[in-house]
Amino acid sequence: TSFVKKAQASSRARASFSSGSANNSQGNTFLVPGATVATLLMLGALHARRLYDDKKVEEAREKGIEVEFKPDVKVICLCYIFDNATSTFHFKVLGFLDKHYLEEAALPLEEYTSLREFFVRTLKQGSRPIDHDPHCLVSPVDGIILRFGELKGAGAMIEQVKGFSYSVSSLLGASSFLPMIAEGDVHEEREDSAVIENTKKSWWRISLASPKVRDTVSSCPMKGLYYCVIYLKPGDYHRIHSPVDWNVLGRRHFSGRLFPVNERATKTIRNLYVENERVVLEGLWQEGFMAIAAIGATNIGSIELFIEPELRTNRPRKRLLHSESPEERVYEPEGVGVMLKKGDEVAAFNMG
Amino acid sequence: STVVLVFQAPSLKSLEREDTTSEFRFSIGRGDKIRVGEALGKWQN
Repeated sequence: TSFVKKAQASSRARASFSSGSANNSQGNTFLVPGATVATLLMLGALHARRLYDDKKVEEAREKGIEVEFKPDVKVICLCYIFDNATSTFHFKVLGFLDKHYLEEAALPLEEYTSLREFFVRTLKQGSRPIDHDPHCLVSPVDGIILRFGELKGAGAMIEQVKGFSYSVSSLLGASSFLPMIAEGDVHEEREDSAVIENTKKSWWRISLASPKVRDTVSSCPMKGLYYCVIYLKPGDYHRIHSPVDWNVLGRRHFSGRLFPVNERATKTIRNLYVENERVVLEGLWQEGFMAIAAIGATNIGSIELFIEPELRTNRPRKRLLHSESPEERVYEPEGVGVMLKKGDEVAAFNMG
Repeated sequence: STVVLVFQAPSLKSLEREDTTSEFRFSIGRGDKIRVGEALGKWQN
């Protein structure tokens, strides 16, 4: 009653401002309460009818009569159109999944208790044959090649998309062991290169002893430094394998954000790969420097390292205290680190 | 999620200097689908 009175009062107030539309306002005043009352009456009637039907069924049961289910036209339509169509559609979707994902999974689908478990599934033995050619470098993940090439020029920039670039030092960390040289020393480096090549590990030892922040603008990468960016779609196999035989000497964890890394995001978020949470592994292989950066995304919760199971990523407090300086760890014994063979599992992207 | 690999490999410069007879070449293209264990690039010895 109070609601109706308030509505009437407000309507009268509006009518006083526009005397020309007085009749319309009077009509709207009773439209809303009228509809509410009608709805309440209809719900009441339906409830009363249900109570009456239930009472009748109960009385029939007391007399020993079992009421049979009599499907009406509506039920028949629902059964034949929606149920059958939906089940057929489900079958096709599951068939697609079966072909692309379930066939390769190490365990049958019912063995996975959650989507999270399935997300980080292992594969059947032999599903991913490793190219054992000693003069080849293999893909560490299942994915799509976004960018690749040789790092050249000041800052050693990787192009995210046209117009957006980020430096390798920003991605791997300022204290990275990247074989960089000062821009002015490029020509001198040519003469001294034989010495550098003969003592491949010397730059590593120097870097390890006194990590310094390199000026990304005035330094250039040494010749023969390459990169490759691989994108993993949701649903892909999300474990990372070793691309070559190498020694992992250190790990760096950047607690960043978890922006999506799809095509649209790469075009709109500048420095996307540098902003996101990531784990960087650095070390040496037969040809020199090697680094793998595992970059998280919205659908990825945490990054798990098999060579360091105690590492925890995607921690809320860490994300709140997002800072430039990463958390670092040098693997012991110093200078040797953790030895990995080509194809060995290194890490996994977890859901949650 | 994304994985970025950064690595040193035999280059033309090492050709001039050592007995290396080949430089590293990627065997992939932009947009290619790749699986674990498939070659990203090769070099000859």
